[in-house]
Amino acid sequence: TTRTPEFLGLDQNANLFPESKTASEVVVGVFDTGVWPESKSFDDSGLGPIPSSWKGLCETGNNFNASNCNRKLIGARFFSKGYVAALGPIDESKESNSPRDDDGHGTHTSTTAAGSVVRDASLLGYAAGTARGMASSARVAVYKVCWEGGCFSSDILKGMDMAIADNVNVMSLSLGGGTSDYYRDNIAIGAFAAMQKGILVSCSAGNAGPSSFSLSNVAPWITTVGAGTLDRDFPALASLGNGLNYSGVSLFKGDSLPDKMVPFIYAGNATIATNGNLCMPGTLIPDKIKGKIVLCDRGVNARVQKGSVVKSAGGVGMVLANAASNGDELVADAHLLPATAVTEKTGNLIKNYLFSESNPTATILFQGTKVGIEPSPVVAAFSSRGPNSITPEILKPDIIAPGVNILAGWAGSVGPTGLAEDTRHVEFNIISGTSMSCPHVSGLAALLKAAHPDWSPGAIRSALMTTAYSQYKTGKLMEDIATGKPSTPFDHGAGHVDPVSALNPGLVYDLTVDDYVDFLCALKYTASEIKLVTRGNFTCDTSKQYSVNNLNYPSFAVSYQTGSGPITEETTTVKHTRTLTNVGLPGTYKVSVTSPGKSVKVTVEPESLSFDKVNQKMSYTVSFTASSMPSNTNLFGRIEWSDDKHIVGSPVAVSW
Amino acid sequence: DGERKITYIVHMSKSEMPVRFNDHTHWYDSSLKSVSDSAEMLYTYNNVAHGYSTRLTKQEAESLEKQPGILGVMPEVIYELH
Repeated sequence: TTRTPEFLGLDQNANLFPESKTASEVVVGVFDTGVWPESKSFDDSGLGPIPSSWKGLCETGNNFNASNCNRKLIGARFFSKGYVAALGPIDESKESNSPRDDDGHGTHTSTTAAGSVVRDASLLGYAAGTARGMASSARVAVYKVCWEGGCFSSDILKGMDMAIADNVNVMSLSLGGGTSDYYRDNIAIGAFAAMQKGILVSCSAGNAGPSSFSLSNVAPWITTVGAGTLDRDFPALASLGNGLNYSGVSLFKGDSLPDKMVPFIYAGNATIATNGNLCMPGTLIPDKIKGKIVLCDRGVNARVQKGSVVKSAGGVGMVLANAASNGDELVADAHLLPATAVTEKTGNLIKNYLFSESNPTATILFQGTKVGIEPSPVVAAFSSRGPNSITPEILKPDIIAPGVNILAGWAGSVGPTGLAEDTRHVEFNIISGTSMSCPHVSGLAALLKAAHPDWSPGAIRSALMTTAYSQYKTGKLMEDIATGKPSTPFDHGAGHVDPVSALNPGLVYDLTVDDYVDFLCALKYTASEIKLVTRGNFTCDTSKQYSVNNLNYPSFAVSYQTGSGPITEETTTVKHTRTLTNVGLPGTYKVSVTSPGKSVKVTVEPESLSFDKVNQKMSYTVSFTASSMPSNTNLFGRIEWSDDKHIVGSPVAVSW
Repeated sequence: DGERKITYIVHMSKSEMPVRFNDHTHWYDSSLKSVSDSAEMLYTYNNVAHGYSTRLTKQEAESLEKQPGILGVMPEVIYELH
């Protein structure tokens, strides 16, 4: 990626991060659409021998052989039996029956996590700079589990099964779907086995935002990653015949519009289809479109497809207006014709012009790449949101990372829009999604693993979470672009990742396999259900009081809907116990609480913890005492431990 | 359609494997053959689960689920990229 290394402080603090020799011992396994091994991001110059612990291999197949792997791309496998069993043989004219990526997504995610340094990277001149993965010295192993027809659970599970045997250190899965109890959730089951082997599993939170309860991959042993913006934009003005200019974004490169205003029309007025405003295939009337810029509404079909539909109907340009659910979020695309994306508000203003003018005209002015955009980051509207629908007492997502307009490696066989008619070849592409934020965290976790090889996956996640930020340097709260208001822990979890601080968190909330088994006991899972998740013969102790509230999680979600029982008295107190492990110098940490509001009293006991040595553990209890509130009320606060050198922060969400 | 086959992931309780089996894959195979003569294993899982995936009818899956040593018979889920 370009820009994210600077945005995250990696480049400015390179000396703080582990030597490349140490980082190159770490292997990131990426479960996706495969890999385009010819990408410069897989150049292995300067990398030493493959780690001796590595057991994986480079599988051969259609358009892929063992020589496609090197000291950077050390493993490539593909899993298609489930896919083939359900949908029939792979059509090799459309997709390679091998680890080769014919989609681009897998190359994008794997290079984001651990791609090598590539100078002069850009997409059609946009986002130009030096591209690198977050852990640019780490090794990459790809597990192709996604095909044109989707990602089948039998294939994903086998991929994870092999990755554990291969000895990956971090797993990155930018995929998901639906939610179910952990013992029915294949990714949760696979991730539990990985966690047992000390492998950190990072998963995308999903793109179903801004709706509440829209998260995927919520198991507490998974690191769940939402998406935020960078401080970078690609402005493209919609300039109207009335002299007014409206800002939008675009990655279009090609023949510009004529050097004059051109006729402008609303798609909804150039169609006989009821949904013609969406520019769906076959809905526009070419006679009404020819030679004009067309305003299309966002939704239902792909944004880039709308541009293609306008182009094939004879249109010369497109203005794409957000729907209400997209808020002010602008996602840039490398459209096949001159096009710009505008906010819903701007779209409405432009529509007012279109509907009030007898001969409306417009043009689009492309302004390239701009950096330093503020505020940034802001939570992406599409990023899935809490509460956690499976276990409300576990706050999810865990963290957010860059996921909007991210440049990274791309497959050479597919154009930047991914459309069949897009015959352009690009080495890098700019796309958006929690798919893009997840591998950022996977790569950063690999860096932490290299710096602290003895840390558990839980400790690494804790370091990432407790050092994340949810305020800008100005002190203003981080914004949610869906609302334009401050975002909440249900949107950003612990906040935006800050890898430099995560290197030295001071204290961590560690978690062991036994802690997670206790958590399953607290959920009142049967012995069979626990065995489904753990494969082991764990039994819950009937004399022991298990509580979900005592899972040593780096965040707090207090739910008065479940677990705590009905509110029968005026106030109800819920207690959470946590244990902090010192991973820094001896020191005394004092607690400070940002209260969720007058209706919730938060007390921490003890208020001070003194650590004499490294790895020393100390526990504390938080009591949340709340009066009854209307259901669906959510309040948010924060608990911080500080020794004046470190801040170990935890978000608090209280819901009724 | 009772004859339609879909993929299931069969989770087995390895500690309940009868002593007459030397190898867990033989046990898996035996369990599968007890409900279907034609079904074959797509994959066996060793690290993320003890079990295998296979194509079964709904009735076959229900029958398999009732057998001793079976923890669960989960239908395939299709995930999507984010």
